[in-house]
Amino acid sequence: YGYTLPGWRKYNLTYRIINYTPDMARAAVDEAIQEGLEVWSKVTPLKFTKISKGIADIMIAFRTRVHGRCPRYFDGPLGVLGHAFPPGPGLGGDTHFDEDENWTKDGAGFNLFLVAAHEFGHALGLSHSNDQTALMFPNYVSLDPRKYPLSQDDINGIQSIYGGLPKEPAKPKEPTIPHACDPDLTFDAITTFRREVMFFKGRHLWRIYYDITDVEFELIASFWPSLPADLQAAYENPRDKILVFKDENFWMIRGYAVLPDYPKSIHTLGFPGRVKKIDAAVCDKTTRKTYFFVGIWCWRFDEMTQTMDKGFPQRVVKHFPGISIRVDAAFQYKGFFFFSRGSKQFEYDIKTKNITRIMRTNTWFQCKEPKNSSFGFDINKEKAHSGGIKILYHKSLSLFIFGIVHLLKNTSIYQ
Amino acid sequence: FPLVRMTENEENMQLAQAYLNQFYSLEIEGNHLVQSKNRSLIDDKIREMQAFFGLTVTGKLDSNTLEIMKTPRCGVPDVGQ
Repeated sequence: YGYTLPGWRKYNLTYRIINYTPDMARAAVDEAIQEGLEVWSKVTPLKFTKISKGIADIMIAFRTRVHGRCPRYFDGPLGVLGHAFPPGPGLGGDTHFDEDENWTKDGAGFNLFLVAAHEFGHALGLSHSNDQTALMFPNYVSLDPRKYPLSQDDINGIQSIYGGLPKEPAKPKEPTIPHACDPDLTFDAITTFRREVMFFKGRHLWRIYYDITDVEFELIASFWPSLPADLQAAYENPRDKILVFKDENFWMIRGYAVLPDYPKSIHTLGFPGRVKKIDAAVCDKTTRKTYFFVGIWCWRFDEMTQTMDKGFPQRVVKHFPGISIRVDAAFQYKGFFFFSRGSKQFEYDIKTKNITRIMRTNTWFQCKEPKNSSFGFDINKEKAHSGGIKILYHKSLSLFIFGIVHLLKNTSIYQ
Repeated sequence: FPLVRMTENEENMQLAQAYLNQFYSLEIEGNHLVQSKNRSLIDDKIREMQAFFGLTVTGKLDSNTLEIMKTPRCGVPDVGQ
């Protein structure tokens, strides 16, 4: 194959059929021309649009003998069937067919589709190929017009100029379903909600109840279809609402309803513009103060006055001694704060300001043998119930000793 | 008979010249040459054309070469576009 660079410097090209041959129905000519162009658009990023007036990139005409200002001429029946000019302004791209030929849509005479497809190869920048199987071979060869006429040589040629078809966008990965007993389980956000605790992870959430030994696994969308997946923070405010955060937005939820006019910007809460997302949030129900965690910093928000407290942000470790981590999720349960980071969770006494226990995040799901599989319930059904969940406060001597040992061991690490 | 033969050869040579002019830049390259050199250029162009079409390269107007020249084709030159 041969080609001239740079070809058209664009991928969207227009064409216009200036006149029609009387040999064929207009619709048949339209079809032959369109299919002749599609031959090339099937293997390149090129797209062709037909226009009916004005100057198109590819002006198509049926002419005879010496015609207009065209520097090439036709020679009556047989001989030369058509010609076209390489990409460029003026005559560039223009394609002429010899009206003295007998144009057809099938095998008798000269098949307009085959000749047009060849000429459009020139109009796009290809020159003749000496490969006798190529459409760009100069001599007319009667091929089966139902078969795709390009040879590999033609495809290589045109792709040398315009590249291949644009790659299909990669299929989004199947969202993974989190496993409650995965020892590496982490949470995006955790919040209490009335008498429940909700653990958010990707598109899903788990719900546990304070006094019922049951856990439910649901799609977030099944409760609040308008919420996005991959929430980053959530908390329950003293007015029976939960606020969920993602990037610079937050939504307010009451029961099963996301309140109108949300999402709103987190900056309406008083965050400076440099804060682009919230890692975690928790409201102290006693003081009605909400703590927002952003990296190593925390802000305190007064739920009564709806303003940020002065003196913040503070370093998390300064306000919560022992918590020298970036917090993934936080919530308050029975007076204690629980901070999650990775697969670890820290029970924190906000009165004495120290860590009282360290445990796995999924301790709440009472996994008997934490492993990389679901337990007790079939999470593939997206909704499931576990049997016999016991909340941490149920006394377990061994767990208590385990906690004390870890507390002593890790307090030194995290301080 | 010799007269007819000559005419046919002439016709073929005219056809070949027209073909080579149009598709192999013969006229552009040869218009400043003397006739003897022009003849040599025609032979070269015939070879070039034969090579392009995968014919036996002889530089002579044999039947296969003439057949190709008489086949309906695209009007865009094969060389020197």
